[in-house]
Amino acid sequence: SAAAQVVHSAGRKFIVSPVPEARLKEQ
Amino acid sequence: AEDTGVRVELAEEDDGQKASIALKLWVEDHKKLKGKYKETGAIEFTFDLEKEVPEVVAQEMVESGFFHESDAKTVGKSLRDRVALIKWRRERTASAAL
Repeated sequence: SAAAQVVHSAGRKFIVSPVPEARLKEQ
Repeated sequence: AEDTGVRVELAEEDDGQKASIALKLWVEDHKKLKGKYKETGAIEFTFDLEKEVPEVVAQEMVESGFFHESDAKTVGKSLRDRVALIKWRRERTASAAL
């Protein structure tokens, strides 16, 4: 998977993934 | 909501019950940001609708290197607007159920 996880020092988990293109096309 | 160039969407279906909900945030228009933006993609995270403050989460994103300090307010506002909409929808659904 291309998703990457970043865990902030406060303990929150940020998961980075490709921008959902289908949603961008809604604009 | 104001177009800040930063979009926030639900990353899961809102069951109207859970306080903690998954959200996804991404930059649609980096020209609207003040600081230099590094293309990172969409950032998914959980947010507690009852306990958490959007601006604090925005600051955590800055500290994690996703955004420049000068854009913390923009990210916080985008998040606050989405959280307000989710809460409004929940209230409306609850009212309709009554």
